[in-house]
This record gives sequence, C-alpha cells and structure tokens, in this order.
Amino acid sequence: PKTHRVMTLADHISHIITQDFARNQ
Amino acid sequence: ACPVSAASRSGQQIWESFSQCFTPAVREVVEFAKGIPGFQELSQHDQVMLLKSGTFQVLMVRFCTMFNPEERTVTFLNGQTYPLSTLRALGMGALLDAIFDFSEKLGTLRLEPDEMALFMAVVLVSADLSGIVDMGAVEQLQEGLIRALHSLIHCRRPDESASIFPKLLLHLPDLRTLNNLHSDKLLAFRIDS
Repeated sequence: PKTHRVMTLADHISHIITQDFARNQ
Repeated sequence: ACPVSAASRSGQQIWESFSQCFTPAVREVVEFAKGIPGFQELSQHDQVMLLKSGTFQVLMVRFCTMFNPEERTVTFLNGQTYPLSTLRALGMGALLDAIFDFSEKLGTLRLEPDEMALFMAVVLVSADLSGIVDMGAVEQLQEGLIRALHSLIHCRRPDESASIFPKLLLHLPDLRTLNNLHSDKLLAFRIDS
C-alpha cells in the first residue's frame, strides 16, 4: 500500500526553501 | 510535458500530481529572488524569512500568467495542464475563485512582462516582516524596488502612471489576504517504500 505525506502548501513552500538554501551552503 | 489528466486517473493521483506542481514553481521563485538586485546582500536568515512569507503571494501573481482564459486551464512549470473543473474537484474552489478574481483585477492593468517581474519583486520584499532581523536593510530594499517600479511605469505610460501605480500597490494587501486565507490548503505526496 502507498503511504502519503500530507502537508499544507505553506509548509511545503517552507520545506523547499529550507532545502534549497541548505543545498547551496 | 503531460497532457490534461486522463479520466482514468483517480482523484488521489490527480491530487498527488497537482501537489508536485508546486515544487518547481517554488524553486523558480527562489531563483527569481536571488536575481533581485540587493536581495542576496540581505542576511541568509532574512532572505529565507522573506521567501517563506512571500512565495505564496508571488505564486499567486505568477498564477495569473499561467492561466489560459480561453481554454479555462492552468499550466504549471512542469508542463502539467489542468482544467479548472479538475482543480475544483480537488476542493480548491475557494482558492481558485479568489485567484481568478485577483487575476481579473490585475489583468485590467495590462502589465508588460518586465513590469510584472518588478511587481513580483515588490510583492516578495513587502511580505510579512515579522521574524526579519535587519528591518532597515529590508525596508531600504523595498523602497528601492517600489521607486524602480514607479519609475518604469511612469516612463512607459506617463499619462496613466498616476492611476496605475496606486492600483498596483493596492493589490499588496489583497495578496496578503489570499495568503492568510489559503496557504493552509493541504497537499499530498506519495512516499514510496
């Protein structure tokens, strides 16, 4: 069975931004 | 690029696919921000805070340019196209109505691409400033961008700038309201074992 992660749009935006800055450090 | 979802796809699959559309769009806003003169001179903390509070609002402005009014579809950056009826079926009705109202109002100003880009930069640095450490630096950046936007519109449309520029700035609180009302909408991502 598939597992789903549910998050708000605001949390998803926040996650992508944090990831991007961490990757570029 | 993917065509409009086939009828055979389940609501869950459409929801996952739609959720994933936001990822490249958010990354594009981050790259856009880095290109704003002066943005990367802010502390990294303040850059992140502005992006976290302003990205949804920039996406709403961006959304206006991704909407095809003749076809009544929206095309995201990854090439996925959705008819409005599909998006409404995902439960996004209230958000869509708000975005289309906003798109109509913004559309009447007939912004050129460079005006739209500079407006998006103003939107980003005018987002919620709670959590910002160096307020002076952010306010200086805001003032510079707002002056640049005013100057661009005035040079291009000297007869209209007195009416267009204030109307543009009045969209800023509309975008904050959209953010407060809708950024808590749920997305879903499949986690493969």
